[in-house]
Amino acid sequence: YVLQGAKWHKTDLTWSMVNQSMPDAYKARMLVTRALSVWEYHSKLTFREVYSDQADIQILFARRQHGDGYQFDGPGQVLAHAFYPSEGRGGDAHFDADETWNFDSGTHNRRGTNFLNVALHELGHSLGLGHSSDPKAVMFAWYQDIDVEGKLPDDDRNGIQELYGSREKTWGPYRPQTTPTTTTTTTMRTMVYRADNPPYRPWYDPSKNPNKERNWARERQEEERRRKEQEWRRQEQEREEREREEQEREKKEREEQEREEEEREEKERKKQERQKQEREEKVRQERRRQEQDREEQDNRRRERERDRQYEKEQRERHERQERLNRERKNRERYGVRAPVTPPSTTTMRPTRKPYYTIVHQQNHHHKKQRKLKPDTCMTSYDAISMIRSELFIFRGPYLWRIGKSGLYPGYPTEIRRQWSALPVNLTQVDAVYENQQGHIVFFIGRQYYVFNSVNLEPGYPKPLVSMGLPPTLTHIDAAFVWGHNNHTFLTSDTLYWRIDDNTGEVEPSYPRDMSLWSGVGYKIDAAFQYKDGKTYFFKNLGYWEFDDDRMKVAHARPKLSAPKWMQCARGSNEVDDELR
Amino acid sequence: ATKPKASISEDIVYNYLMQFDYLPKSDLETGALRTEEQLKDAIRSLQSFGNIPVTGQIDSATARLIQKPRCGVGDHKSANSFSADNLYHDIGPHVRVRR
Repeated sequence: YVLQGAKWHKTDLTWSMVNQSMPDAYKARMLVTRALSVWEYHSKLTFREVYSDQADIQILFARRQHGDGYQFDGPGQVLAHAFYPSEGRGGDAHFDADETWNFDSGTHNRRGTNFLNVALHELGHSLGLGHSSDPKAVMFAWYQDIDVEGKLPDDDRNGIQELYGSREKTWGPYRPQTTPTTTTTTTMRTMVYRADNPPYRPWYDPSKNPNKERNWARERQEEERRRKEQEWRRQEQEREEREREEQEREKKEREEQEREEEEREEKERKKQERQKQEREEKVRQERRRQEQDREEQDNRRRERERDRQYEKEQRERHERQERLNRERKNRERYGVRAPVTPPSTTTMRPTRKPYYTIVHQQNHHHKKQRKLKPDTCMTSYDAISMIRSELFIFRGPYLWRIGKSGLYPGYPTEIRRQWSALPVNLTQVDAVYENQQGHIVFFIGRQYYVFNSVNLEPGYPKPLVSMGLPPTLTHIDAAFVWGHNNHTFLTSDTLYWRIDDNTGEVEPSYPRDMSLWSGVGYKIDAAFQYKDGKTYFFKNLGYWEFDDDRMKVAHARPKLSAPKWMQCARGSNEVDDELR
Repeated sequence: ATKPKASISEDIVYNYLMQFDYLPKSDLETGALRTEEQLKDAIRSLQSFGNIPVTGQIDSATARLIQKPRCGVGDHKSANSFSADNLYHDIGPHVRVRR
């Protein structure tokens, strides 16, 4: 057996079935209960079914791409997968809904894939067991259509007991065989418990009933008779249940069709509304832009007029001064009394204050924003990118710009001073990169903006969906061109996508799981390719350099971003990992 | 002439080996080319794990094994496969326990 490394740090686990409304949900739930009871019986674990998305183990039937980066492949080949214990999706077991599942385990129906066997295997992963190379083990990677009958092969039993210990209560004939004896071996052979019966038999205790061993033959016959009777009853019940479920299924299918129809209509309506909103938004933006242009033109015209006025007044003043001088000279020369001239008025040159000063005076929010200005040497980064061979770092509504001579003075400054077509109420950008056409692409929430230099390209912003990204995606974490193959990658939470640079859309077979970028982790803040060709990933105050050849981070511990990227001085007690 | 003809393309085998951790998953992105010896080693490892004769060749038993339905979780524990979160940086590499 192989222990994956992770285990649950509690023994009372909860589970929940996600697809409560699927046709065979009831049977699937029963079989999951039975599979769990097998693991439960051989360890200290206990399981409780709950109806909650917070359960430790979520059982899901899904097809193809289902949001975890490990897509299913239709009927055959991959049947299911599960995640090892941890928070979030850890412990969850996913089954390929395209398989032909046989939920009638225990009967003679051999059509389809035995769901009980597969569930038993996947739940082994959910508890921390990896694949075993023992072909008799439940945890063998390849599907085997064998009757498990609730017994756990030694290999799996040893594995689960190493993780969670064995059940202390060892009454009954099926206690773990840690020190096998003749008696227990005999008991094991004759009293095989079936998976379709409850795994515990508290009523049976050989130590309290010594006559049991002596009357064994009679008891076995009796047991056989009882078993057959139970089997017959159970088959009858199952037949009735099947009929009932068939009716329910038909009813549900009808309801499902109606619901789908309604959903389709609703979707269509929403789509139309969205398109209408987009059109309106475009019109609004166009109008805003026109207004801004008009305003700028007005400002320029006013400034020109002010300049002309100022020059005219200066000229007049100069002429007046010259006339006065001439009169004064004449007076001195000829003793003529000079006419009284009105005192000259001085015109001040109109001030041209920089934009930020005007904003500072006019915008009440500006002071508030100034307070939120991030600390250059103690901040995480929302986005980072090389743009026109200079490094741009984004945080909140601000950016820093780092050129050949280092950090430009006067930064951080507002992002909208550079790209004014970004939303007025911009609080942060999610990701930025320069594409192969030299355009600058900003990702903000569910939309992306493409700029040619500082001018927004026509038709933008567009929704992320237009790139082929899922409509449920709320944001992009990072966007970068990977130096290894010059492909563009987008990441969000646990997934990443590759963009086809010709079409600008997501390539097929994506998303994939972020774990492929080994050591980087999930939910990163930013990533980019630096001028040294290397790719760097950022999270919180640290960063990792990525080793493309080994396809993993060059250093397991993140390094502090500020000293490298912002040229901040190191603290007196801070040293590099290598030096440490 | 006596070698059994594999009924499965090398591409499928290559993808299978990457998908189930016999070759680095990163090859999916990097498109790294592996030497013949590396491929043979990976096939041997698969054959050993699948409990079929270890030949290092894509023989009929290997082709059958590859086409068999199976679990989607990789066969060798690695940080890449199905770890729900990358929580292990601070505690160092995983300790692999095998009986």
